Amino acid sequence: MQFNRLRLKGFKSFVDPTELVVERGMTGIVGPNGCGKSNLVEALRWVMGETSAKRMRGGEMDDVIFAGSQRRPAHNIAEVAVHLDNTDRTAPAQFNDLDELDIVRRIERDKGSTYRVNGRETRARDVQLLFADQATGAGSTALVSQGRIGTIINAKPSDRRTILEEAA
Amino acid sequence: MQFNRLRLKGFKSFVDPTELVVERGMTGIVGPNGCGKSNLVEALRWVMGETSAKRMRGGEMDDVIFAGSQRRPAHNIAEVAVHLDNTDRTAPAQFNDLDELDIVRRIERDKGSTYRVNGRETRARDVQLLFADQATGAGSTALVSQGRIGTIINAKPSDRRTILEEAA
Amino acid sequence: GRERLLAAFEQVNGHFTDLFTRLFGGGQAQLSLTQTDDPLEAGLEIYASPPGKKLQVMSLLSGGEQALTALALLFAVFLVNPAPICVLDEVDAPLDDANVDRFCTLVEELARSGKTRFLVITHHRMTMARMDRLFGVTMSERGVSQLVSVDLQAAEELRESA
Amino acid sequence: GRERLLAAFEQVNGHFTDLFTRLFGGGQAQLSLTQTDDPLEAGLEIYASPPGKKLQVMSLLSGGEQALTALALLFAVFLVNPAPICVLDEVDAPLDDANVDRFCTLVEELARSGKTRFLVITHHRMTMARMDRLFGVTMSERGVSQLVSVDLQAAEELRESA
Ligand SMILES: Nc1ncnc2c1ncn2[C@@H]1O[C@H](COP(=O)(O)OP(=O)(O)OP(=O)(O)O)[C@@H](O)[C@H]1O
Ligand SMILES: Nc1ncnc2c1ncn2[C@@H]1O[C@H](COP(=O)(O)OP(=O)(O)OP(=O)(O)O)[C@@H](O)[C@H]1O
Ligand SMILES: [Mg+2]
Ligand SMILES: [Mg+2]
Repeated sequence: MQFNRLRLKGFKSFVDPTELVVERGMTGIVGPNGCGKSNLVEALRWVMGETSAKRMRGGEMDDVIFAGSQRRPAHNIAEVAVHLDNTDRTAPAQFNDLDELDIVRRIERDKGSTYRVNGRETRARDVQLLFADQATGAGSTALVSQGRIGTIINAKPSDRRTILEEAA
Repeated sequence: MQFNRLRLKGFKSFVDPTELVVERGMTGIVGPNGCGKSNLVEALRWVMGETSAKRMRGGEMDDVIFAGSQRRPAHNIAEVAVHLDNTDRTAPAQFNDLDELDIVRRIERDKGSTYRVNGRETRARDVQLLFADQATGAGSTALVSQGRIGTIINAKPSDRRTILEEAA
Repeated sequence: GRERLLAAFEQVNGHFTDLFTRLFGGGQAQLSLTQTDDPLEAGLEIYASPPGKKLQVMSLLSGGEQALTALALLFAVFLVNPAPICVLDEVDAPLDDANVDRFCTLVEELARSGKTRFLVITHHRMTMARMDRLFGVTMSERGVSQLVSVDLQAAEELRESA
Repeated sequence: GRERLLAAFEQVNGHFTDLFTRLFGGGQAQLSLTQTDDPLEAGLEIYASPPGKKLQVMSLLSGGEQALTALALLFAVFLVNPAPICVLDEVDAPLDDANVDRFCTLVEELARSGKTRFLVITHHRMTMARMDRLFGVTMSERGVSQLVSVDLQAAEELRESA
């Protein structure tokens, strides 16, 4: 299973519809401080089923919804979609009859999140398992957030063990 | 009171006698990863009376003593001295009759530290007060350790208040 | 102690507001003491909005924005009660070039206007070039640190070699 | 669960030892599980010594050395159970030029030898130059992020402008 595209709308500072194409090899992301680079990483983590607002650097999960700028009003809905290529047929059985999977997470202010896979409403649990089966997901060690690299070494040995579990 | 020189011997990776001249304005310190730049900052903090081995990034205070390299044996003594210019006569009374102050901290493996001011043995407490009176010292907010700048903003409001106390 | 803390708070807040707009090239920020009867128990809250952005929770600011805001706070405290020496260990690591430039300009002004001596540890070429003098730390003998005085040219080479 | 964890540990340790010497250009390192009867409760200890240095407590390593050691561990886990996507958010910030070079070389090898797609967020010119393609994030309208595909030349300008 491969990641092909990430689409955002109303998610943090990405208020306008935005698409990041994910291709083979190495894609660099650059830009000045505060322009939204780390927000992109959080969009990816969020659509894969992140449950902690703190890991989204917010106080509550509604903080991922565009809060407005000096010229634009706040929104009430945020949506992130990830488009996967499943031609190698490695998805869990319930999703495995299709070449492409389109997973969308949508949050409405004060109403919580819903997930859809190819248009069909799905439980958060099933989306999380879909990614966990592929050695990825919101908690994957391969998603290294800003500033986290320095804390891994000074973590307690028992915390470091969880890193090992991902390899098992 | 002004800082003029910092002298190290056997302190962490500075096994050979080393002198850093501190002049007016801005002095840049550069060099590759792991060469000893942050060790210099810790030498300054240590001579001013640091009591926590953890803030020296060690398990115990003896970890500041040169532990050896592939070619050199470990040492048993570390010494850091700071040379101050007191021509403006702002030191506490017991030290204030002199133009120059030479403060030395020396540690011997398994025996602890001793302090000397101009050759006379002095209590740690008096050395710490000497620097605190000058709005500096081991805990000064003006000594910003590596990686600490990112943690100030996310600290709890009560921890941030201690920063304010330094201004009072 | 209480009056002193409140007086210090007012002064630090004044400097913080000013330094924030200088470091960010705009925007606004302020401090506030959380409500308790005893200021000696109060916490310090920070409110900041970079230019063109809405006021929000500090944790939503980016890595670089948080570093700049923290520097504004440290220097604000510093201006109220200046220390004789200030050491900054790679505080410019998360900053982009435009912010490194504003950071250096501010440190330069603080160094010129007061008696404080600054030691600035950095890997940034731009920051090195703004210093009055440079020291290189090398480990030509592995495991053993040596301090040498260098010029900008040699410092650049030191960066490349490692 | 217990056998799997022990087997995974052996594999990760093998890769970690190799990746450490590649990232540091020498030295040695290894992992060990702290002694408890039940491996599922054990902690993971790291022992590392950069080239020419003695083995010591991890907290004494420098900022850059800790970052490199952490990367060796992350990539070791990764090699045992490769994720389809890997995102690195400014992990090169504490590194000097020589280590940025070794880091990029390693990421390049991992990207070429497997199917994993890498997203690398960076402010380092050297890292940008090694990428297969670049996206710039701008806020030409303040507070609103926009994504644009850029070439190296444009990326450099983006770094300068801000
Ligand atoms: N819900 C939201 N609505 C609008 N803007 C938001 C929201 N959440 C975060 N932001 C904005 O996103 C910005 C931070 O973005 P981000 O952390 O991605 O920056 P960055 O490009 O990673 O910068 P750096 O290089 O400093 O790490 C903040 O300035 C904040 O204003
Ligand atoms: N007691 C000691 N004896 C010998 N060497 C020591 C001792 N304590 C620390 N070191 C060495 O000092 C090195 C770290 O130095 P330091 O943290 O000052 O590096 P740095 O120049 O700040 O690097 P960076 O740019 O990565 O932050 C470690 O590699 C460690 O081997
Ligand atoms: Mg960021
Ligand atoms: Mg350092």
